Amino acid sequence: IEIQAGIRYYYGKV
Amino acid sequence: MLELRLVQGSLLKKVLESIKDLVNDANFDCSATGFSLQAMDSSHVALVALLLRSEGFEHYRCDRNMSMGMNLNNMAKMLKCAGNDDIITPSRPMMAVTPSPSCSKVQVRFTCCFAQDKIADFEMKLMDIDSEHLGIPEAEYHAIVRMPSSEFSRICKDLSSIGDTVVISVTKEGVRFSTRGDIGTANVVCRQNTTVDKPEEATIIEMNEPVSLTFALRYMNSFTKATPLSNTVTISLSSELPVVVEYKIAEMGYVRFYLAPKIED
Repeated sequence: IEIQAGIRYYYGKV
Repeated sequence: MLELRLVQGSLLKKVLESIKDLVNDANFDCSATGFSLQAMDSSHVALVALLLRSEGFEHYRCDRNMSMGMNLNNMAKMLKCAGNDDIITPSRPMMAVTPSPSCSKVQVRFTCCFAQDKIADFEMKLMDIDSEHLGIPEAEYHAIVRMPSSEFSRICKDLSSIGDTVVISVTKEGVRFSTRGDIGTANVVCRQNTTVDKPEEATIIEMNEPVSLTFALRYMNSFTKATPLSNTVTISLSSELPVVVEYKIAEMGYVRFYLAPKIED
């Protein structure tokens, strides 16, 4: 099953 | 004090049209180097990054860094009142003395290019937006595809009538866009093609290693609203990162859309 990843999984808060 | 003068008003109209459906509210960050925006969509799956460098404006003055929170649909409504060739001059003269950003406004003036005696002034309320800024480091991508933006738009539109997701695969063969749905499957392969009359019609594929990722077509179709900004689109793919779909804005900057892939649970 594929799930939608979120942007925050890849990029952190500055 | 912020003063901008953009002779080609259509450019700002196109920028707003390209991002307003993805992002409702966003902070426009102004500094001496230019005008930028970074915002995620409400589900935090996609991110848009806009840059308009100060050199691209006929006049640009920004005395100190400031952030202007705007409702993008409202801004787009105001810009729709401008003719494509009108000169647009947004300004925010009261910034230094306004106590709270939430009650301040941005003034936007459209000067008709044909009738110098017609000037339209608009004033839009700014919003206090608590947005988080994400750090996007420079990265190496497994594959970078440059192709005509109209072609990419067509592929996304066609595939979305068949399926909900697109698998973008880059191999030695070329770049493959695939989908599947209840009615069947679709595959579109674009091979590298540099023997074209105009450089913007070329498809150029730089591949360091093969890559294959799955994305929601709904977002890809939203990104293609930026097609009027540029004849070409650049798609950067890496198995460890969101895809970057970039539309360059001639001599001024870019609109980049980042989209997180669908991954195996």
